[in-house]
Amino acid sequence: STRIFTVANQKGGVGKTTSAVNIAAALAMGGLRTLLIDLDPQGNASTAFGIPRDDLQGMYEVINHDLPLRDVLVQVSGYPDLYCAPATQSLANSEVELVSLVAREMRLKKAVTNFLNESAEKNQPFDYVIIDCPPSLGLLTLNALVAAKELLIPIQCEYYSLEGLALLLHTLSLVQEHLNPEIKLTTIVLTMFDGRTRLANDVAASVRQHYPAELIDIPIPRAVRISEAPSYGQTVMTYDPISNGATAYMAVAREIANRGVGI
Amino acid sequence: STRIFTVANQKGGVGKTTSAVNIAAALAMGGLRTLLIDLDPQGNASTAFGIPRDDLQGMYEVINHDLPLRDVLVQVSGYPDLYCAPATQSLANSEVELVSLVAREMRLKKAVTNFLNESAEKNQPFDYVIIDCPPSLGLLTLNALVAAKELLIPIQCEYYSLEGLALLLHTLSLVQEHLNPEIKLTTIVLTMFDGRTRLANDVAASVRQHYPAELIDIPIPRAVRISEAPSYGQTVMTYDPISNGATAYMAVAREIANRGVGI
Ligand SMILES: Nc1ncnc2c1ncn2[C@@H]1O[C@H](COP(=O)(O)OP(=O)(O)OP(=O)(O)O)[C@@H](O)[C@H]1O
Ligand SMILES: Nc1ncnc2c1ncn2[C@@H]1O[C@H](COP(=O)(O)OP(=O)(O)OP(=O)(O)O)[C@@H](O)[C@H]1O
Ligand SMILES: [Mg+2]
Ligand SMILES: [Mg+2]
Repeated sequence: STRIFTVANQKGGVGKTTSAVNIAAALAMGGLRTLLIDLDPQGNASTAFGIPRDDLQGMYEVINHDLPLRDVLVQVSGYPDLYCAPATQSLANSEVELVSLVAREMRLKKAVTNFLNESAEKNQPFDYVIIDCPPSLGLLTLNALVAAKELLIPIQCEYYSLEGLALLLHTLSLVQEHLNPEIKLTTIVLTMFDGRTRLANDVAASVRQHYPAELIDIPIPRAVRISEAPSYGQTVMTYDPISNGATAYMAVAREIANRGVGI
Repeated sequence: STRIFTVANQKGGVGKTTSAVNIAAALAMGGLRTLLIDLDPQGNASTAFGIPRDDLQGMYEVINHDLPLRDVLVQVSGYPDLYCAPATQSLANSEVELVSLVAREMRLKKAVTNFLNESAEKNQPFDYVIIDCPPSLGLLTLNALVAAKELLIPIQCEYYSLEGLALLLHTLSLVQEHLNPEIKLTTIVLTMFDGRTRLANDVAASVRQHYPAELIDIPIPRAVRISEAPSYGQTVMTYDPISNGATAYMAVAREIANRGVGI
């Protein structure tokens, strides 16, 4: 059955989008049918795939106006097995409007469930769904936590990164208790790792100690090629496939696929 | 009269907290009485000043329960002219509760105005108030935009940084039109600048072209000493005062003070 990941961390700039985009691309390069859902009003994941955000319908219409997910799907050029449900500018209005809607936390789950059922009936099942979240624990991230079966937390190897973890895990336990008993924290990825600094090594050591089972101990290095790729509308996988950034994300994706949902 | 800055950008991890904390510290080192208000539930600014966040009352009680700002103020050790109104864990509940409160966008403004009036009466006026915001355009950031007279936008020298600017400036114009005609975008600071990369130079050139008057053209370099400082509960100003990060923030603070509100 389809693995559904939410990539979340309310700390900003920790590599949520970069991890979601590059892991999705790597899985698709391995022949796995993958859908990336961009739930961040900034639409950075849509940009990373070179998808224009102006005149399209996107995740706002899906979540707030019950448009079927299949109607917003875009096939990502250069990756036959990769699709994206983009975030358009209007998604910025979503959270405020969701507050007073019925079943406000369940809207994405309904859309994703319907879509996956349709795909299976058409004999084009998806292997992975990856949801990129904004840097907050508001209703968009809650929708993602309800729709998903697995949580992937990117942790930047910097001091502030561990601060917000307790709040994120507390939110996860509330979701498990009241909205989605199925979701589990299965994957932690270390991002922007600069092995020359004491700080990065300290953070990595702390994560290894506290989350040995969830951690994929292949730190993603801080690498300029990774941050340059989106300016060409590409992922680092195609922008510079032999760079250490691309090979690290490839190895992380392979480990995710190999582990299965075992934890 | 007191200059009141909001440091905002919904893009995550662009250096809002790092800029707010180090500019506030630099102003205080120059003998200017400065208050930093931590409006981010993550409380990174409070951490940077070494303020414990567990058992205190903080900005949640001020905004949601009308506690006077003076009751949460903490004098920052090592800086006689620097005070902080910390964010405690409970601030995470603030936005959801604010939605249904009367005058929900004006609560911080009221608290700040009362506080500044009291301080003036006691002959201890403040020269600067700096408000650190979370990475979103929700009710906490709106409260900050309503309470402030000036907006300072940190722009990380990376590709995604310019994407969100239009949305931020649109939100600013809504606030100017309906809630606070006084606020102006007066200051833009370039952060995490690595002059060796084409990307950083492209972003800097673009900002110089579009916002020549607002930009303080002293890019803050990407520097490990800046990101290490919070792990010692210090700002880089005292952690490593002769580092290029500290001297850059010192120069930016001096430029802010010299310019006055002229723009
Ligand atoms: N391993 C890396 N090496 C170098 N730069 C990186 C790396 N990973 C991410 N970046 C850059 O760091 C910045 C932040 O990353 P990204 O936008 O993916 O984080 P995010 O958590 O999605 O941010 P937000 O909280 O705004 O959604 C981006 O400019 C990105 O290009
Ligand atoms: N000039 C710099 N050089 C190196 N590291 C930096 C620099 N400025 C900030 N950092 C580091 O980058 C990370 C992001 O910075 P910071 O937390 O200040 O951003 P922010 O915009 O406040 O994030 P958020 O959106 O989560 O509030 C932090 O780990 C910080 O220590
Ligand atoms: Mg992102
Ligand atoms: Mg911050």
